[in-house]
Amino acid sequence: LAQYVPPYTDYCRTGMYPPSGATFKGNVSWYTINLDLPPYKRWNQLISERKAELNNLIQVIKDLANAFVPSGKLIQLVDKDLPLLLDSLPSPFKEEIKGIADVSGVPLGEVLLFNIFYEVFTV
Amino acid sequence: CTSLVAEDSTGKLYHARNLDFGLFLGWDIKNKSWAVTEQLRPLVANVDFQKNNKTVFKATSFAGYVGMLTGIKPGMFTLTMNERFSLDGGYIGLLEWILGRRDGVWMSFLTRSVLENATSYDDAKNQLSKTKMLAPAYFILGGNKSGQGCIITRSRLSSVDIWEIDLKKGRWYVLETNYDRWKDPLFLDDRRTPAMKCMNETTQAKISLETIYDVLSTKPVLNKLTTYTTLMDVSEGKLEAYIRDCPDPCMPW
Repeated sequence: LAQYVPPYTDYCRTGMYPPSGATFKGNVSWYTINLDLPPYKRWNQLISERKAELNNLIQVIKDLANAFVPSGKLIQLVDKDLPLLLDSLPSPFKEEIKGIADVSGVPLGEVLLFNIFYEVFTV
Repeated sequence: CTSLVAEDSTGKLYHARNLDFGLFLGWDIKNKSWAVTEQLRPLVANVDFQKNNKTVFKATSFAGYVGMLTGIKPGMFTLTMNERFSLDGGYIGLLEWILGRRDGVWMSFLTRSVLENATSYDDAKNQLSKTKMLAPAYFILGGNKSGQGCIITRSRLSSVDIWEIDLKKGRWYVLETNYDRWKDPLFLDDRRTPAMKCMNETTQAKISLETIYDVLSTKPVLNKLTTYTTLMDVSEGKLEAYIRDCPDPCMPW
């Protein structure tokens, strides 16, 4: 066995490649990001195609935030105050984030939160 | 997360990772899954960043996320990042940023900047170990020459440790989960031991992208937080990624 405790241990797998079966949920699509374009426009195609999925993720995060702070004030803070942070971010990231928010229709503060989630999550 | 860089018997370097994210972010009792992890999977995308119609770097990312966590600069280096938990965490850097002290760099912006601008493995290593950051992290870096593979353990201010491939000492791979290498992992979250056991069983003679995928498919290296597996071959400039699932029985982390 690979690991004795805790449970759900496994033998070292073999013959898993090429990926298939229950642990494989699909291939990953390719997109081109043209760095010669203005940052605001770079992600347009990708975001247009994944708009619904991005909205679903943001909704789940909002639901979790509202479960912790039922008054909804935490999301209000994200929507109202977090965008103030955008201008302090370096280029081209701030312009790209702005473009993603505009194309996806997700509020700017929520897209920004997703992009700085690593720093925020360590709380 | 689990990231590794391995060198085969001919000196060829491979780099691979499982990206695990969403711990404690909404457990779905009915489906036995993490809510955020489930919603991240459909957002996974491979991205080819080009200038003048030529590839600058390639990466596996999430739609809507402009920073990078997994990438390759073909023929030059490969890079992944794993989360490092520390009391001196990102929230302090974030607070400092809000208060106007802005000499640090956001983690995922640094990795993207390195992928875009670094001109060699050594340049990337230098930038990743010396740039002041807002949050601690592990950077796993692979190069294109024998011995070029390392794990950079970062605090917010500097590099704490650099652990490198050393063939003379029999260290033909370096592997990182989410714990400092000189400390034992949390006993409830030991992915390092099974991953290393499987790597050692595979042996250097048989290491390849295929066998590394086997290692990353072994539970609990593969777990309910795993969103994708990326495999990279720097010399061929190849990056392939697969969306993952971990049906029961499977560790929640």
